[in-house]
Amino acid sequence: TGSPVPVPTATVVRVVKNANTLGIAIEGGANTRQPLPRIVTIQKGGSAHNCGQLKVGQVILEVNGISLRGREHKDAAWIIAEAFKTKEKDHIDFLVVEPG
Amino acid sequence: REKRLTLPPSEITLL
Repeated sequence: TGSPVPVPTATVVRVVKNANTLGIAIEGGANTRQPLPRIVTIQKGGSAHNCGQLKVGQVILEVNGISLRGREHKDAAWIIAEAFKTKEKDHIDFLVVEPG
Repeated sequence: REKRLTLPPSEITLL
């Protein structure tokens, strides 16, 4: 009996670039209170919102296989921005975890 | 005196 203990499981969420913007706001990065970037906003009409699987509160561990661990906020934001900009891929794979 | 590790809050970036 009792409630199940939530185990944070990392999942890959694929966001297809089907809008002009990605449409997420992130906070955090190395040397801040939030050492890995956390999604704080998802804007309607952006690719992230259209994908339907990213949620506010999720922490981003990797972007297209690139680890965000140890990266400061600006670096992490730059990696995500570049992943959205590049025409080499029509999608971004986010490895995210919902903190327990 | 207890030493606390206080880290600054992060800025927020819209992507």
